[in-house]
Amino acid sequence: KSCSILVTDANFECNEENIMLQAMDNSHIALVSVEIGAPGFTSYRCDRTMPLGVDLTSLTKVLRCAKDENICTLKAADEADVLNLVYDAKSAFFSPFFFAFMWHGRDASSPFPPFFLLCSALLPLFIHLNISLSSQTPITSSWPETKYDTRVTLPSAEFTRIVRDLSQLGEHVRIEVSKEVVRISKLKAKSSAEDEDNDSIPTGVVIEMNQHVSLTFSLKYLVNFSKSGSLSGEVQLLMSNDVPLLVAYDFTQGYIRCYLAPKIGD
Amino acid sequence: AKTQPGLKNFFGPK
Repeated sequence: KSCSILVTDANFECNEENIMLQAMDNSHIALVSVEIGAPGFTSYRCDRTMPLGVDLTSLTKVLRCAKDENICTLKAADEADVLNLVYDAKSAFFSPFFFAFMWHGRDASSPFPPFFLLCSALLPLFIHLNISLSSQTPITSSWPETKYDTRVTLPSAEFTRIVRDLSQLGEHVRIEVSKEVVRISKLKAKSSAEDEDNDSIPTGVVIEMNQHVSLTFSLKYLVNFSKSGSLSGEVQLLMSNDVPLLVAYDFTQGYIRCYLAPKIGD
Repeated sequence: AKTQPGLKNFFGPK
């Protein structure tokens, strides 16, 4: 869900150790990188390394059918062009019920199947969903590799609140890191204003730094990144001057990392 | 004015 805000389609690269996804947004300003290790799943099997090209917008719609208690099984057969999602309602009361359909998620003009609504109404029964896969070129998970001058660790809920609040007030934000303070300042859309409203950061913040850093970013992207906040209690902001920001959410057996190019120049 | 370069300007081509 977090990824689908940034990228519309991407490859899930599957191998014996993990599932990985890496994709840039259309403007090439932001990049999202996700890894979920095999131990993070109740059961995991991958007989052959393969990319699963998935329309994330469609996948998100399908995932909305799931309830919190559902166990979701993802399956893709060898040479198949379909990803199967099976939701198990974990309820002995209902007899197994399979609802199978397939649509071509990559065709944005095709109407959403009307029986999708019926499918939603039938929850929590067993549901069997298919998503058509597209084959794309494999990705390199090592890109980009960067060393950073600063790392700020703070509660992800705080980060979410700060960027959401500031996005009400302006389009851009300046993040400055010195030894003892992180200053996240709203930048007014019009450059006439001289004073900025600073949001001082509360407790639970750890600053590691080699060098003072000051960078300007688009708030719209930071707000989208912060939607991953529910995955981890903490978020790390890794920064160097004139280098893309890395917003990292680490969770058990995996991570979601978002990169954002800074605004540069005067 | 600040400009918004793409990620490839920083990391090089993918």
